[in-house]
Amino acid sequence: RKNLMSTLRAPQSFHSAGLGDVRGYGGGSSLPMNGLTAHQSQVLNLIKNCHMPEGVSLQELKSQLHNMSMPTIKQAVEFLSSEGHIYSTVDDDHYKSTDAE
Amino acid sequence: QERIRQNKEAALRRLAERNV
Repeated sequence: RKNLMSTLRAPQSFHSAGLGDVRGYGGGSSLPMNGLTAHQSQVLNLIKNCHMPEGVSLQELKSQLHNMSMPTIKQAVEFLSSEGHIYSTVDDDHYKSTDAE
Repeated sequence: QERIRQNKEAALRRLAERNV
């Protein structure tokens, strides 16, 4: 009887663990966090993590955010810029974060 | 560059206004 229970349980827990991982990684993409959408905070995080003097280019953002299209990235960047989280540097394609000091 | 510094200051001001 014990054997039957464990063989029944193993695949179940395996499945739910797998699902949990996927959800945790891509995570709640429509839920806004601290006033930002998931897209916006992804873009902000990438810009924060870049320590190049001229900031991050839109092309670099695109190459790292496979789930976002260029118009979506530009929208997020414009929003973050209007909120003051980021600002453009050498040109309108390069951005740095204000709170990365 | 001067323009970058100004952009940054403007952004910091916007951020400060948001956080009021």
